[in-house]
Amino acid sequence: MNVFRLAGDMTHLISVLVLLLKIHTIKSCAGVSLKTQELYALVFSTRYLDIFTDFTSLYNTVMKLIFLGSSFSIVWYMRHHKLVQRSYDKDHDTFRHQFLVLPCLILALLIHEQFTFKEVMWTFSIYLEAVAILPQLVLLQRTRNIDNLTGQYVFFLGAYRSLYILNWIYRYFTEPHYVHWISTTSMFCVVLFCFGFTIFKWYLISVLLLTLSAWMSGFVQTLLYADFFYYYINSWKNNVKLTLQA
Amino acid sequence: SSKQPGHDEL
Repeated sequence: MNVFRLAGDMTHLISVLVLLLKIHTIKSCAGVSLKTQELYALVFSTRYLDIFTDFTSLYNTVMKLIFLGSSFSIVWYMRHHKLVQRSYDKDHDTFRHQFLVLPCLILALLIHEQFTFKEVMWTFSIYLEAVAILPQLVLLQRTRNIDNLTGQYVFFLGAYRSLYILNWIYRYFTEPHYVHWISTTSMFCVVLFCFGFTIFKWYLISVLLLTLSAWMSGFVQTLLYADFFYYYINSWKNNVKLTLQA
Repeated sequence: SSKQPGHDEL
């Protein structure tokens, strides 16, 4: 395991802890999208089907259990905890997640490495993770005012994606058979960055890009954060409360 | 299936 992968896992873990902290201690989930959290629970349950059959390392197994446990407990808190569910912004969190799940499922059935149940589900989880943040980004745009913890949650998630990309680039050079699409993807990224699209155009483009490969989806997900990062860093630099422009 | 690239990641 390389340093980028470890740092990526740690920022991913921090993002989950930040969210749990907010929900558990402040008993509030204001600004948090239940749709995104449900999608993550689905992502982890379809990806970690091998948790009891293929052993990689103790680290892997423990982390998988943490991500499964935390995602389901966040969903449970937001749905069933009396105090927490009261702060849930139901009226703004209206993204239809079936529009993300179905295309990802069809795509996984069409484009995969091996046509086995576990492999197709793994591929589905990779595609779905790339777009699972969309309901959260839409909710952030609609509510405008974002509290610190929600902002930090999305920031750490974005950091995790960026570090995973560095990890893939590293593995590409150190493990010859690792990634095939990476040069194509990074070229796409440069072109897209040059055009400076906003979140919703990113979505259309990401659907197109997803058809190219599983590796691509990791990049797309990071691109979705680019817009958010811009405002996050600006608000931090100017020391003002984080708001998003429409 | 765990031999596929990327399956050792989270």
